[in-house]
Amino acid sequence: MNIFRLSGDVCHLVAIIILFLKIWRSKSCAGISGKSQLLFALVFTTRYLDLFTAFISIYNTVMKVVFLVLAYATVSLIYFRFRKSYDSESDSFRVEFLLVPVAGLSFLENYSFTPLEILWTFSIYLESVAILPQLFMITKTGEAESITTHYLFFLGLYRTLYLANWVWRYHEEGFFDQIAVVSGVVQTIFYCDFFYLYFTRVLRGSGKMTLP
Amino acid sequence: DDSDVDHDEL
Repeated sequence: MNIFRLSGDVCHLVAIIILFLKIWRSKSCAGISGKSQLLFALVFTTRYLDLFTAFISIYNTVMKVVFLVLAYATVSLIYFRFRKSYDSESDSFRVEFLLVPVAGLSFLENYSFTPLEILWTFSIYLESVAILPQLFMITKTGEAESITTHYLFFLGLYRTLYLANWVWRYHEEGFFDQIAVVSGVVQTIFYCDFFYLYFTRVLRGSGKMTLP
Repeated sequence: DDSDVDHDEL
């Protein structure tokens, strides 16, 4: 554990809590892509199956359980409790265009051809693209509430900090997880455009992020 | 356990 990894995990947790509280308090999931949230729930489910097979640390176990619970709680807010506010028409990204190639790739490129490893690999690849329905929705509607952009900022910062964690671990421990690093770089690239808009528009206080 | 790969990251 190093400072980059720990702060990355904290940012991830902060992002998920921001989103959950935003929906809970406003009693609305307007502007939120239910598809991205479903994909993240699928990411956590397929990655954390090792909860049943391996014990790493109390920290590891607790964080995994918290991520899983919050992911499903968020999905249930969007699709059940506040489904009237769900804008399914703007959330029109075709997730099969992500799921099919990601599933195929996880069978082809993995560390070990076992069910758990293939599912872990699937979750890593899927996470790198799971935010696309949300970014697509923002592009389509042309705006996002600032609280939604704070959520995206922390989510993007999380994987960016993991990049620093991997550089650190490579130097300190000789550890290099090729699948996670390559996917993490791809995932971070998707946020670059958003980061630019976030710094130039949201943080200069326009309340909402509107696209040019 | 059917895997010898450990993933300690989240």
